[in-house]
Amino acid sequence: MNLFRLFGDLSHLASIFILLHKIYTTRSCRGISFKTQALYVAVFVSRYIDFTYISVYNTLMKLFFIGSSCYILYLMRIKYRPTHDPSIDTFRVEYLVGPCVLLGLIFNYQFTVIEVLWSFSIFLESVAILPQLFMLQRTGEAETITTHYLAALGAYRALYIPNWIYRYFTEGTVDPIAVTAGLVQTGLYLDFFYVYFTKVMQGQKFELPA
Amino acid sequence: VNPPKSHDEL
Repeated sequence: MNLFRLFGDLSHLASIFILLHKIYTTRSCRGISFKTQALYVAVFVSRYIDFTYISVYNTLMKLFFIGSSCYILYLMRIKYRPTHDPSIDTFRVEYLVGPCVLLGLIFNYQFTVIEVLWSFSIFLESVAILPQLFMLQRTGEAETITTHYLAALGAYRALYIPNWIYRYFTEGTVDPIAVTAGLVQTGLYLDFFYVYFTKVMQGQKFELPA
Repeated sequence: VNPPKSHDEL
C-alpha cells in the first residue's frame, strides 16, 4: 500500500458518497446513467467473487463497493425511479460487454473462471463510464454535484497510475492488463477533466460547448 | 518484470 493507492481508493470511496449525497439531497437520480451504475455492479461482482484473502482493508472495501453499487441500483430503479429518464440513457451496453468478454478470454493471467472474470472486470471497468459520459454529451450540461462525483471517480483511476509506477520501482512488479485498461480508463476522462478544471473549479456551471 | 502474485488492488 502506498499513498497514491490509498488516496485513489479514498477518492473512489468519496465518489460513492458524493453520488449518494446527490441522490438524497436532490431526491433524484437525474443526470446519472443507470447503465453505468449497472456496469459497476457487474464489475465489482465479477472481480470480487475471488475470495482470496488479502487484508481486512481489502475485504471491507470489496464488501463496501459491492454493497453500495447494488444499493445505488435500488435507489435508481425503485426508490427514485420516476426521476430517471431512460430516453437519454441510450448507450448500447452490449457493445461494451461483448468485446470485454472477448478481451477477458484472450488476455488473462491464467485460463480459469476466476482469472477470466477478473480480467473481464478490469476491461469492463475501463469503459463502464462511457454511458455516463455519453449522457453528459447528449444533455450538454450537468449538475455541479454530479461533476464532483465524476471528478472523484476519475481521480481514483488517475491516482492508480503513479501507484503502478511506484510499485514498479519498489516491488519490481507490473500488471500489464490492469495498467493498459487503467490508462484507457483515465484517458476517457480527459475531456471531462478539461471542462471540470476550466469551468466547475472556476465556479461556473458545467456546460459543454454547443 | 513480473505481474503481481495476487490481485491485491481494488
